[in-house]
Order: sequence, then C-alpha cells, then structure tokens
Amino acid sequence: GRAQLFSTVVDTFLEKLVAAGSYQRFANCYRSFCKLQPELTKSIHNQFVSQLQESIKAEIQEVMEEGNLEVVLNSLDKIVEEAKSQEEPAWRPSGIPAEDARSSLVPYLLKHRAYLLRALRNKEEENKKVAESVLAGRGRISELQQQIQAHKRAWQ
Amino acid sequence: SVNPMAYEAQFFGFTPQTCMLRVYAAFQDYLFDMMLVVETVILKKLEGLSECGISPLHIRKSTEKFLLFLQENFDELFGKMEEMLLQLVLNIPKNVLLPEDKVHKDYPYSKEQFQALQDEIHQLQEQYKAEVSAGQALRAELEEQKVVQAELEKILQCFVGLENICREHWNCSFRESFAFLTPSLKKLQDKLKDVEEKSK
Amino acid sequence: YLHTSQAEVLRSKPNYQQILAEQREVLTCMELVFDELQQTGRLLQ
Repeated sequence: GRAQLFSTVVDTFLEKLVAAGSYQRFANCYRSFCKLQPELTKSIHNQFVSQLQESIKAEIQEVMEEGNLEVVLNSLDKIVEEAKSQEEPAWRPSGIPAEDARSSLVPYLLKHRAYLLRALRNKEEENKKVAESVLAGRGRISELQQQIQAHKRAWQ
Repeated sequence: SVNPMAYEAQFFGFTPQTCMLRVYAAFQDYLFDMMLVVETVILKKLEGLSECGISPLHIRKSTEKFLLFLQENFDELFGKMEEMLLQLVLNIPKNVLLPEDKVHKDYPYSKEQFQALQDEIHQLQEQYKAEVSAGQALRAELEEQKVVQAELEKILQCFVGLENICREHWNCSFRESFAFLTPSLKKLQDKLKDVEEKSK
Repeated sequence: YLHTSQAEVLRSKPNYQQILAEQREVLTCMELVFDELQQTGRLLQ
C-alpha cells in the first residue's frame, strides 16, 4: 500500500544519503584531522550518521502522525481499489465554487422537489374534498331556492 | 505548468508539495545542525592538541567541502524521492473520485439542468401557494353557504310554519282556507252592498 | 386560481348576495298576501 511505499521510499532516500556521506568521503574531507585522530574521526562519523538517521526518521514519524498519514493512505488505497473499474477520468473541482457546489446541492433540491410534489398532491386532495363539500352546499342551496320558489308560486 | 494538486489537498488536508517542502526543510536543518555539531566536536578536540598545526579555518573548509558534497547528493536524492512520493503515494489517480464527491457522479447536472430544476421547484412553490389560497377560498365559500343556507331555511321554515298554523287552527291547508274564504268574502261584500243601498 | 386543481369549482361560484337578494322578492310577495289577508280580516270585522 501507499503507507508502506512511503516508508520504503524514505528509507531508500536515507540509505542513499548515508551512502553518499560515507566514511571514506568524510575522512577525505577531514584528511588532516583523520590522520591525527583516525579513531575519533570514525566515531564522529558514526555518530553523525546515526544522529542524522534518527532525526530524519523522527521527522518522518512526526509528519505521519500529524497528517494521520497511515490511516489516510490506507483509506486512499481502498478508494483507488474500488475505482479500479472506472476508466474515465473522474470529476475534478473546476475551482469555480458555484459550479462545483451545483452537484452537491442537487440532492437537496431533488428532495425539496419531492417534498413539494407530495405537499402539492396532498393539498390538491384536500381541496378536492372541500370542493366536493362546496358543490354539495351549492346543491343544497339551489334545492332550497327551488322549494322557496315552489312555495312562492303556490302563494301567488 | 505546476499541478496544484488541489484534489489531493482536499483529501489529505494539505497539498503534497507543502508536505514535501516541510520535510525538505526539516531534513536540511538536521543536516546543517549535525554538521555544526561535528565541527564543534572536532574543534574542541583540536583545542587539546594545540601543536598539531591544524587551524579552525582548515576544519571549517573541510566541513564546507563535506557539506557541499552531501548537499548535492541530498538535493538529487530528495528530488527523486519527492517525485516518487508525489506520483505514487501522495497522488489521487485521475480515474478516482473521492467518496465525498460521489454526488458529482450521481448528479452530473449541467448549468441548464440545474437551472431547470430550480425553475421547476419555484413553479411548484407557486402552484402550492395557489392551491393553499384556493383552499382558503373554498372554505370561505363554505362559510358563506352556511349563512345563505340558514337564511333560506329560515324563509322556508316561515312558509312551513304558516302552513302548520293553518293546519292547526283550520284543519286544512292555506290554499284550501283561501279557496274557502274567497267565495264567502264575495258573498259578504255583495250583502254589504245590499244593506248599504237599502239603508239609503 | 386559474391553474389550480379546483379552478372550475371556484370559477362557477354562485353569487350568494344575489340569491339572498332574490329572496326579498319572495318575502315581498308574502307581504302582499298578508296585507290582503289583513284587509280581508278587517273587512270581515
């Protein structure tokens, strides 16, 4: 996985750096002191190398922890694995907020649309019932009118 | 052109280049610090060996020579490491969509489609408002009907009431009582006229 | 309400004020009859 690869690459870098700063090279640069104190030179070089390695590893460890890289890189591995069948280039931010936010808003808009459709349908159903009562009321009133007209004709 | 690696930044919470820069600076600091320590140790040692004929300046030159060599290697190696890490580790392949961006795959709405959806929602909202006020108008008519119906029933009740009165007191319908009353009224008027003439 | 689901019902709303106004005519008719009744009564007396 990536986390492993990360460590391997850094270790390789460190190895090569240490190799570059070999004792021969060190002794060659400090030739006069090396002639005078060969053992001390050797010991200083050893300490230099181990201290350098230790500091670099500590720094890498700190970076890993700060960024929670172990977990993050493993999750990235998983995401990449899941996307293996995807060949097309995937979506990327365009950098234009309005454009990039659009798709994120769509689910809410669709939900809102569904809610409005439901509400509208309920309201129409409700109005249908009320309209039926209104029509019944109109029928009753025209019936009463007819009865009154009948009585009026009878009176007349 | 520099790849801003914005998508990686979205995922990692930092841009990979920044991360590498930080590591580079840290490594370099360590290297410089170590070399400084090495030189200090050697100089200290030399103090004890005053007749060895090696001057501090000489040691400084040695240090610079070693550091320069290391620096060159360091830069080269770090460059390679950075390239590998940016390509293979701190990189999101082009075909990969992050989970939080799944919406862009599920809802690839173009600007026009998005606008159409917004328009439709607006239209539905307007329609809903119209239905609400239509409902209010219908309920208002129901209230009105109650008043009108009560009024008409009162009038009708009036007719029925009269009928009942007739039936109670005259045991017949109003029509019948009128029919009965009218001829006797006629007779009565005639009689009245007779009486008046005779009295003249 | 032209585009609402009950537009037809709303459009065909009767004029209730007019219906009530028409009843005045009925009541007037009754009043006439009662006047006549009253006169008849008086006449009988």
